[in-house]
Amino acid sequence: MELKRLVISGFKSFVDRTELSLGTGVTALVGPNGCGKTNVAEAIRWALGEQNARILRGERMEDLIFNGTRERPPVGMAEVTLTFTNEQGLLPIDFEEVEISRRLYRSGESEYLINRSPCRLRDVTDLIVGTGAGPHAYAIFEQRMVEALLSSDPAQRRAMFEQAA
Amino acid sequence: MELKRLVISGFKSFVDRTELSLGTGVTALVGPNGCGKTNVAEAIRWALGEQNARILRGERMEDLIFNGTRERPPVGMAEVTLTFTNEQGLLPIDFEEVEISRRLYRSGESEYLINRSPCRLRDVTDLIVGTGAGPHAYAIFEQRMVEALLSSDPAQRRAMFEQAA
Amino acid sequence: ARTQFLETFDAVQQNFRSIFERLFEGGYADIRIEEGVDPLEAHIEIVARPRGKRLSRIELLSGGERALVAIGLLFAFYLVKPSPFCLLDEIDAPLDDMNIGRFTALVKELSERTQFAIITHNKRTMEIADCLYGITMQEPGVSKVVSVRFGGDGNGGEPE
Amino acid sequence: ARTQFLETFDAVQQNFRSIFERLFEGGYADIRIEEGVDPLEAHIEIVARPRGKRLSRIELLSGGERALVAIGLLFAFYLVKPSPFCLLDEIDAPLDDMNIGRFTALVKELSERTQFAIITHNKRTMEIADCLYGITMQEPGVSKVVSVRFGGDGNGGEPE
Ligand SMILES: Nc1ncnc2c1ncn2[C@@H]1O[C@H](COP(=O)(O)OP(=O)(O)OP(=O)(O)O)[C@@H](O)[C@H]1O
Ligand SMILES: Nc1ncnc2c1ncn2[C@@H]1O[C@H](COP(=O)(O)OP(=O)(O)OP(=O)(O)O)[C@@H](O)[C@H]1O
Ligand SMILES: [Mg+2]
Ligand SMILES: [Mg+2]
Repeated sequence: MELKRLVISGFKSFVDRTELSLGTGVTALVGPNGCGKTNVAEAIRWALGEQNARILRGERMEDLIFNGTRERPPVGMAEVTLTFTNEQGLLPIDFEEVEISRRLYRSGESEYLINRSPCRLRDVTDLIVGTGAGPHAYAIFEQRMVEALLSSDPAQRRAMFEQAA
Repeated sequence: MELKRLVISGFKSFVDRTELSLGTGVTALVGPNGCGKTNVAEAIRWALGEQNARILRGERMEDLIFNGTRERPPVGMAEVTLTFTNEQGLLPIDFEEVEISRRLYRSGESEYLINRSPCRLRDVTDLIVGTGAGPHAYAIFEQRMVEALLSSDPAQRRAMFEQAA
Repeated sequence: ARTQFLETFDAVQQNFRSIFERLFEGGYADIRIEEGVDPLEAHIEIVARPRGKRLSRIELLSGGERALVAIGLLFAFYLVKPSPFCLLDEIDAPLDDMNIGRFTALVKELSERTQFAIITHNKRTMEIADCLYGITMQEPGVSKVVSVRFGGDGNGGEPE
Repeated sequence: ARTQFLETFDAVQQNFRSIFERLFEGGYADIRIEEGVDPLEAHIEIVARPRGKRLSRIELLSGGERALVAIGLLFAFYLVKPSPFCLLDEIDAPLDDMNIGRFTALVKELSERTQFAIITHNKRTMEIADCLYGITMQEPGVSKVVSVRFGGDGNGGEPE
C-alpha cells in the first residue's frame, strides 16, 4: 500500500490547488521556515480523520481553512485528497486504487468521500484501521514526540508506551 | 569586563587540564554530539556559583567530577578557573585581573578562591552580583529556555518574566 | 491491559536494542520498567552507553545523544506494527554530521519496505531522497510547490 | 513586586518590538498581559505577524518562526540588564539559512559591547566567529580542545 498522490486545496497556507506525487522510497520536503512543510503533514493527518484541532495547531476545525493574507481573501472550503495504491489488498476494499477525500466548509459542515462516493468519517477510519497498521495507516515522528520520550515527567514517557500498545 | 581565560580540570569529560582563551567579540565552540561543548558552559556556570546540581545535569554535586571511562579511572577533584579582566572596574575589587576558582573533592568538600586567596562561595557570588549585571555576570541562552517561553503552560512563560525582573 | 502492555514492552525492548546498536555503531541501550510496582504505573527508565562511555540514564547524555536515542526508540515502537507510510518532521535538527549519516542509513534501509516522507533543513538528509519537493512562499502567506528532483545521488540541494 | 514586574515588562516589551523588526525584517510582534487580572498571575500572550502574514498567537507559527520569536524575546530580556558575557548553546538548530543570517547579524552587532560564546553545529553561524574552538573526544569519554582559528572571514569550517 502506497500513498501515490496528495492534493491540497484551501487547507491552511495551501490556498491554491497543490498536487504532490509520491513514489516508493524516500521523498524529502524542504523549504524555508514557515513555508508550509508541516502544513503538508497536517493535511495528511486531517484527511485520515484527525478530529483534534489542537494536534493540528488550531483552536477550532475552521482554523484549518485558508484565512486570507493582505492580498488574498479567505476561502470558504478546505479539501485534501489522498490516493493510495492497494496492490496487496491491505485496504479492506475491492479497488486497486483508493481515493480518500475530506472537505470542510466555513459553516462547519464536513464531507468525506471514498472513491468519490460520499461516506461518513467512520467509514474512512474503519478503512484505515483495516490495514492492520494500527489506528493510523501512517506514522508521524515529530519533535514533540522526541520530547515526550525524553521528558523528566514520567507520565509523558509512559503515555508514549501506552499508545504503542 | 571580559572573560579572558577558562581552565577546566577533572570537571565532567574534561579529565585533562584544558585551557580556552577568549577574546572580544564572538567565540564559537564546535564539535560532534557528546564531545563536551555543553560541559564547557556548565563549567562556567558552576565556577560562578551554581548550586543546583540538576541545572548541571547531575543528581549530586559529586557527579560533576570526572567519573572514569573504560581506559581511565575516575579522579578525585574537579576544578574550574575563570580569569576576568577588570579595566572598567565593574568588579568591585581593586585588581585589573580577577581569577575565580572553584574546586570540589570526592569527599564533598569544596574550595573557592579569588586571586588564589581562599574565600567563601558567598564572596564569589557577591563579587558577581556587584557587577550590576544581575545575579549572574553572564547570560546563558539554551533550548530549554526557548521551550519555556513557547510552552503551552502559562506558568513556565511567566517564570521567565519573573526571573528577568 | 497489563499483559498487552508487557507484551508490547518486550517487543519494543527487543527492537530498541538492535536499532541502537546500528545507530550508535556499538554501545548498548535498554529500556527498563521500575520493579516492584504495577507495570501500568511504573517509571520506564531509558539507559544508554555510547561506545567507549559509561552506562548512563538518558538524562545525563548530551543533547544530540538524547535525540538519537529517542529516534531509535520511536523506530522501535514503529517496528512493532509497521505502517506502510512514515513521515518524519525535522527530527534530525540536533544531530551532527556523523549522526545524520547513521540516521539516514537506517531510514534508507527501512525505506525498502516503508514509504518515507522526510521534512528537513539538512543537506545530508536530503541526499538520501529518491525524490525532492521544494515548498516556498514567494507570495507571502501562500504555499506553493516549486520543484521536483529525482535521483538521490547527492544532487538535491535546498532549492530556495 | 507588582510595580517591578510591570516596569520590567514594559522594558522587555520595548526591546522586543525593535528586536523583532530586525530579526524578521519588517513584520510586527508584541507581548501582552491578560487584562483584568493581577499582573503577577496573568497570562502573557506573545503575538507575531511575520511580513506579509496575519497576526497570530505564537502557537500558530511554524517551528522555525516560533524559535526566532523566542530568541528575540530572550534578547529583549537580556538587554534590560545586559551582562558583559553571553553564551548561546545551540539555539540556532530550528532556523533555516535566511533566519540564521538574521540571527547572526543581530549577534554580530551586539558583540560590539558583549562578549559572546556560541555553541553551534551550523556552518553559517561559525562564519561570524572571531575565534573558533573545536572540541573532540578522540579518546572515548575524554574531551579535548583541538583547534583554534582566528579571523571570521568564512574560513572556519567544522574541524572534525
Ligand atoms: N488557516 C490558515 N490560513 C493561512 N495560513 C495559515 C493558516 N494556518 C497556518 N497558516 C500559515 O502556515 C504557516 C506555517 O507553516 P508550517 O508550519 O507548515 O511551516 P514549516 O514549513 O513547517 O516551517 P518550519 O521549517 O519553521 O517548521 C504559518 O506562517 C501560518 O501563517
Ligand atoms: N562526571 C562525568 N565524567 C565523565 N564524563 C561525563 C561526566 N558527566 C558527563 N560526561 C560526559 O559528557 C558527555 C556530554 O557532553 P556534552 O553534553 O557537553 O556534549 P555536547 O558537546 O554538548 O553535545 P551535543 O552537541 O549533542 O549537545 C556525555 O557523553 C557524558 O558521558
Ligand atoms: Mg514545521
Ligand atoms: Mg550540548
